[in-house]
Amino acid sequence: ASKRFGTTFAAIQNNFSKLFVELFGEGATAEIVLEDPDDLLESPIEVLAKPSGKKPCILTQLSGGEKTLTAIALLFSIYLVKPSPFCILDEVDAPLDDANIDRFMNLIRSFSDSTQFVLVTHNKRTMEAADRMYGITMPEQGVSRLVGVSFDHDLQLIA
Amino acid sequence: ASKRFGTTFAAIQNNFSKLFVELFGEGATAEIVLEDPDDLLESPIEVLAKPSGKKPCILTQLSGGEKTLTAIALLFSIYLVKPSPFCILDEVDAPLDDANIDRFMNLIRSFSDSTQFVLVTHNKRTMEAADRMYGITMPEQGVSRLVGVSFDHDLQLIA
Amino acid sequence: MYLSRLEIHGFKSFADRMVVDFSPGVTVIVGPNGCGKSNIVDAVRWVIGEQRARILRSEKMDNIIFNGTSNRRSLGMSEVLLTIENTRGVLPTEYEEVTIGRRLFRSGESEYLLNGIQCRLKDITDLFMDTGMGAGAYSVIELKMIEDILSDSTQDRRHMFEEAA
Amino acid sequence: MYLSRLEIHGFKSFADRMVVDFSPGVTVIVGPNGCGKSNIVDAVRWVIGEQRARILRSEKMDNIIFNGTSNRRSLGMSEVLLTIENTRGVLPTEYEEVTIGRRLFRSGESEYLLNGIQCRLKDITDLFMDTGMGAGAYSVIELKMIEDILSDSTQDRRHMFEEAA
Ligand SMILES: Nc1ncnc2c1ncn2[C@@H]1O[C@H](COP(=O)(O)OP(=O)(O)OP(=O)(O)O)[C@@H](O)[C@H]1O
Ligand SMILES: Nc1ncnc2c1ncn2[C@@H]1O[C@H](COP(=O)(O)OP(=O)(O)OP(=O)(O)O)[C@@H](O)[C@H]1O
Ligand SMILES: [Mg+2]
Ligand SMILES: [Mg+2]
Repeated sequence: ASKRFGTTFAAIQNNFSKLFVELFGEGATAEIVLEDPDDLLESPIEVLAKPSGKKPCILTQLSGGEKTLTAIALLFSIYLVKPSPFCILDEVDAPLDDANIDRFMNLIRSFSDSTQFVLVTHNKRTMEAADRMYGITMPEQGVSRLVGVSFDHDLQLIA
Repeated sequence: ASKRFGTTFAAIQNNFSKLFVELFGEGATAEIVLEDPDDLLESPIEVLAKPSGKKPCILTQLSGGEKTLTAIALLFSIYLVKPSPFCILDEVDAPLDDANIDRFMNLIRSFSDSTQFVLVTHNKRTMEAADRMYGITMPEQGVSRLVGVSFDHDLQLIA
Repeated sequence: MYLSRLEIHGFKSFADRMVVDFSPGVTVIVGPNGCGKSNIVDAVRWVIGEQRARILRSEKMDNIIFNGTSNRRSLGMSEVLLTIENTRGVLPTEYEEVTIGRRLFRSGESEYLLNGIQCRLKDITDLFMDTGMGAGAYSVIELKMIEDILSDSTQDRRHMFEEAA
Repeated sequence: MYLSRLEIHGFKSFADRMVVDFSPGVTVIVGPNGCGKSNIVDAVRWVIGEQRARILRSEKMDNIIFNGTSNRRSLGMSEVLLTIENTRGVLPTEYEEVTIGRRLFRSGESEYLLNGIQCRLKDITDLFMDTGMGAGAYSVIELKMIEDILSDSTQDRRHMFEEAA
């Protein structure tokens, strides 16, 4: 069991460093370390992140948007090891600025061959990058209804 | 002390019901109750909210956006009793849809004679409703700098 | 393997039956605050076996049944069906298409369904074992959880890694 | 009464001195992720007397001093000055304009300033007593706190009501 954990951990570590650079750009580095490498099965896992040009910092010093991107990089580095057939993300793009929305959606796009994504969002930039869009409304107060599917990105649907 | 708390509480209760309707529209009702009205100084305070047309529900059943609006209504009903000279809101508009951003900014506008507001936001609709805009960038990685002040809503500044 | 259809009836704000057809790729769900988007996400969590009411933003499990509006009476049952295309045979069954279902009655009785036939919860969790899809897996993420993934309690993080091993 | 000027030097990512002039009304602060917007909010919390490093997203208080980048050395001191227009005489002093200041040195020494003269923290908290402006008041709100205001722990809510009474 501890050997299996060891190999999984090493693979996630490797993925995380790569994905972090993809999301934060060149010059950024990040790593996941085991606080106590001798005790694979119990050791807590630490995450250190260093956005480009900044000093490495602990997670609490990262900004709201930086934290979200770091968590997404971690989540996807686990998906690379054990792909999940589907992934539902509920407004995780809310803290991101436009440039990071684009990077986030590029990452989603690169995974969308092996994983199906369903994203709940209010952000028009995220909507534009999707394949399909469903709208939910409440024509009768308190009762939800599906509005329609728009393949051609006709954004008036949700205006 | 308990008499003073009693009158303050009654004033906040009254304000909250009014502000809740302002933010959620006609038909919505909300109230704040003391779980144990005999013990003014120790009793916990419950908040019940009923968006228009829905059954009254406890706070955990409200949606992300509805919770944010309810908390804002509560905060401002306290400000009406004891105005704070300034209020800094850091990305509290992130969960709101466009219609609720407008209601939120209308509320802010109606308080801005007695309270100064500083809002951190990524939402263009919020930016457009403000009087002044400051930009922060990092021309040198890791070092923050003030970009400039734009009174005339020249949104390219932050593109 | 992907989700191909979700049917919701009587779950939270979905008083009327709603059917959503999904395709592979990236789908977005949009709509005003409070219209029911996160309720759809909760419906998926519930049908794949979530037992904790708190995760579904409810105090008791029967809070997930439509509890009425000013014009409608509350319902007596909540039902969610999820159809999964098992094209790559990831699920340990010979069926091409698998439909799982879950029902909850006001009486407290609950039913689980597999391709229309009543089964036990264990049959559904066994089906998802090791596919990354079960209730404990990290396939449904909301913003608040992002804080948890990076939170100080490294216990949460360890759980994620162990799930993958 | 309103905030008229904020000067930050050596606080978090503000290695170079920055001066922001505020006016009454509604001001927005914008910029990309990680550029320093919330650091400005933390600077205001700090200068009005916040003593808890956790609220400033730091483990120890000296983490708020600029700790360098790949091209710059870390600084030895952090200073924030806040000028308040006391037009309606809300602050219990005869000055029209009041500037409060706070400094922290790497050595751990900290200083508080009132109109350029060193004072104690108590002088600053006394100044804000009953104006709704102190570190404990609800004048600085971030999204995470919205959850807290409505959270199950009604203790938080009681505190808000007591502040106002
Ligand atoms: N059992 C129930 N019966 C009827 N309505 C319910 C039930 N449970 C929750 N609701 C309603 O569902 C609404 C919340 O829906 P949901 O959280 O899906 O909104 P949302 O679309 O995610 O909005 P946001 O964009 O603000 O996150 C609440 O207004 C609540 O009253
Ligand atoms: N003592 C310090 N010295 C130097 N840089 C620091 C220090 N403390 C924090 N930082 C940096 O400040 C950055 C965070 O800034 P901040 O939280 O203000 O971003 P933000 O503009 O609010 O972004 P977002 O839009 O994502 O919320 C981090 O990248 C962190 O490295
Ligand atoms: Mg939601
Ligand atoms: Mg921030």
